[in-house]
Parts: sequence; C-alpha cells; structure tokens
Amino acid sequence: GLSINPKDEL
Amino acid sequence: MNVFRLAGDVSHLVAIIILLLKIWRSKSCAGISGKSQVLFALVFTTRYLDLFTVFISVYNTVMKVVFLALSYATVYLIYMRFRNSYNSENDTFRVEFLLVPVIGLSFLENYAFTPLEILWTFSIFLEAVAIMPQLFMITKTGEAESITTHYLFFLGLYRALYIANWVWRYHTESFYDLIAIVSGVVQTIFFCDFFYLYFTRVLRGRGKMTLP
Repeated sequence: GLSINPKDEL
Repeated sequence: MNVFRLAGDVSHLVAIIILLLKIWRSKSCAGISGKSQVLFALVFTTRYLDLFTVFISVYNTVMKVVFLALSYATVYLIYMRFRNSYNSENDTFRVEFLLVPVIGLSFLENYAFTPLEILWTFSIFLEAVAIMPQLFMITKTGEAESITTHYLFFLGLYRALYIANWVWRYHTESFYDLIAIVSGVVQTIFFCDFFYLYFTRVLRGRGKMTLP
C-alpha cells in the first residue's frame, strides 16, 4: 500500500 | 530487495565513484556543476535522517553512510581542494527556482505532516530536479567530457532501474510509493534527451559529447 515506514529504499 | 533494486543501487554508487575519481585523478572539476553536487548532498542529508531513528538493515545503513560521505567528498573537492578549476561562470543555474517550488510541494504533498516525513518528501522531489544545473551547464557550454557523460549515464540508469524495481514490487508485493514513483519517473524523463545523445554521439567513439 501507500507510504512506507521504515523506508527501505535508498 | 530484488535484482533491479540492487542493480539500481550499484549503478548509483558507480556514478558517484566515477565522478569522484574523475575529479581526483585529473585534479580538476572543469565541466562539473558544483550546484548539482551540493543539491545531491542536500538530498542525501535530508533523506537519511532516519539513520538516527530506525535501523533497517546493515546494507541500508552502510549504503546511506557511503552515499553521504561520497557526496560530501565530491562537494569538498569541487569547492575547496580543486576550486581553481571550477567553472563557476558556466554554473549559473538559479537553484532558488528549484528549491522554492520543491519546499512548497513537500509541505503540500506528503505522507505525514511531521518534520522527518516532510524532509524525506523534500529530498525525493529535490532529487528529481537536482541534475538540472549540470544539464544546463552542458547545454550552455555545448559539450561534455566523456567521463562526465558516463557519470550521467549511470545516474540515469539508476533511476530507470528503480522504475523496474517499483513495477516488480507492485506485482510481487502489491507495494507502491506514489511520491517516489511520480518523482522517479519525472527524474528519468530528464535523462531521456541525454540518453539519446549518449548513445548516438559518445558511444560512437568521439572523446567529447558536443551538442548540435
């Protein structure tokens, strides 16, 4: 889904 | 982690190292936009503040620290160590025309109205346009050294591979990050014109890329 925390991409 | 994502990160790293080594070995940053490099350092700084708040993986932490260190080293070489070779007279892109809209947008469009989320969104939007001073400089002077074009090629390749990564993640994990995807696509579009020149001119054996 939308928004990601924690953000794993650089 | 998938193969597109890993290949994207590797080409991003390769791009940064190519630029740093070029400046270091030639002891010159001629033809390089210091403004773009400052913007990239700002991108990494504002995006990787979560180094202090969450631990994701050893890979994630190491890459973030490496990107931060290399981007600051590049800025140091351009503005301090080899500043005599810096073509400030051709690096005339007005950065405030990028910063003001990007700051405004990151306050309007974000996942949460918190300092860390707004700064993360700012970094995503800023990265999409941070190469513009460099592309503007090439357009202004009408040429770029081949090593500079290899740097831009790997930087553009990194963005294109991230798009493949997002397509992959959407199909396998039903995951998507709309802010990153829209900005990433915009950023990749900026490279299309350059890619065309790179393949038609640089790879056909001329030392420099000259614009028509």
